[in-house]
Amino acid sequence: APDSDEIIDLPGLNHNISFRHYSGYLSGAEGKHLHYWFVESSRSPADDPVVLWMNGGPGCSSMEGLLAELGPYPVNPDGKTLKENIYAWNKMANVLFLEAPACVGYSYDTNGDCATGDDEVSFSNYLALKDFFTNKFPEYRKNEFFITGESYAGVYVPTLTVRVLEGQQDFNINLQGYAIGNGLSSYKLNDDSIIFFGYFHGLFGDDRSCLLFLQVAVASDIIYNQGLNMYNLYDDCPASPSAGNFSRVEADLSNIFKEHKSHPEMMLKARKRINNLT
Amino acid sequence: LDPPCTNGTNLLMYLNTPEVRKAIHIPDSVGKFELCSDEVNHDYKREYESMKPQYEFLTARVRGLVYNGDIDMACNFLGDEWFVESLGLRVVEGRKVWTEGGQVGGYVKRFENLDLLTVRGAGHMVPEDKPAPALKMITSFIFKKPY
Repeated sequence: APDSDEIIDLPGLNHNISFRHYSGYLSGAEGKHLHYWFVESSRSPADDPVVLWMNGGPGCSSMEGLLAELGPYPVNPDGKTLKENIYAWNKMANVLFLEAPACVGYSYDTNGDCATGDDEVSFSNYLALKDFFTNKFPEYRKNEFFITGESYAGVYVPTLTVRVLEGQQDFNINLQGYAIGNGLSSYKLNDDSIIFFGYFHGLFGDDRSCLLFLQVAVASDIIYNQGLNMYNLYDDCPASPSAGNFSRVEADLSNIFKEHKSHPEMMLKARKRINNLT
Repeated sequence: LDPPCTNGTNLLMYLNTPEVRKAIHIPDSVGKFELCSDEVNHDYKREYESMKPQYEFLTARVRGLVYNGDIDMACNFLGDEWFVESLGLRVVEGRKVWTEGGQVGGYVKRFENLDLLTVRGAGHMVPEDKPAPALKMITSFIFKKPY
């Protein structure tokens, strides 16, 4: 493991941890420097599998996965201290969080070129993996390896997994499988099914034809624009003080009804709404 | 102008702290941290409408798990269920309840080389919403244990 990448003293960490952790950069395609944060298993790092985790967007950081979802030390609401996550996935695996593509989070492109797409991202991520297993952590190359992620990683994960399998003769990684949570697998099926999902959860009725353009727009307005928590229908909808110029909601909304005529209007409404909670 | 229901302020504050940047070896030349990049999202080329060809390739070669928090509306469980069913894979185990801590964790249906699973009461961010069931789920998948 690279000594220069080891995290020695993490601010806000006020409890003891029984694993080592690293943060640094992996080389992707030319000029692409992808930030990684690797937390070793707290059980038996040499024997436990390596799990790659990617968040989606496209354009959202996997630091959310590390510091809010499955990592060992989520950030407290104060933004300064970390708490212990007793259900962290590094209880049984070495977990690699990768910020991709370049220009997401702390990843960067040497020339400031942030434009990219699905194929280029999977290629760059593949090169980053090779860098990880060749130069940074060769001792983990024999471990079982899984590729996982969430949301738009429904595209990142399968496309990367295909590349790893196709590249096995050239560069063998002990790939065992992949897992995707709430992934975007098909724009069409995701759009079609949300109408049924909304109907069966009582968000709207069947008094008008759902096939008409206007009714789909009405349905999407109810689902995404009237103050429901689109990420968790039954959860609270906390007020969100401005947290940046571009939000996770906007990134995820960009995947929904993207071919529908009402899509630009839906995005515009989302951007205009300020703490207009119901 | 962030819409409601997401609040990443704590992450932004933490990751943009100079001491944290230094501890995780971020060069000074790299700009401030944002959770999502408008620039990347706006210019991103979405080259695939469906992942069906990729799954057809993968399910013949390695194990997979598709899981969904069942109250998410960004990528809802029904869409992924329809997607997995559309692959026409051989069913290994019919749909049944899986449990965690004596409670219903959700439902699971197992196809050849692909498990389809819901996490009851979880939204989009499953490991955050239902940490204990999420850990059990991923452990079961990785180590080939029963869900």
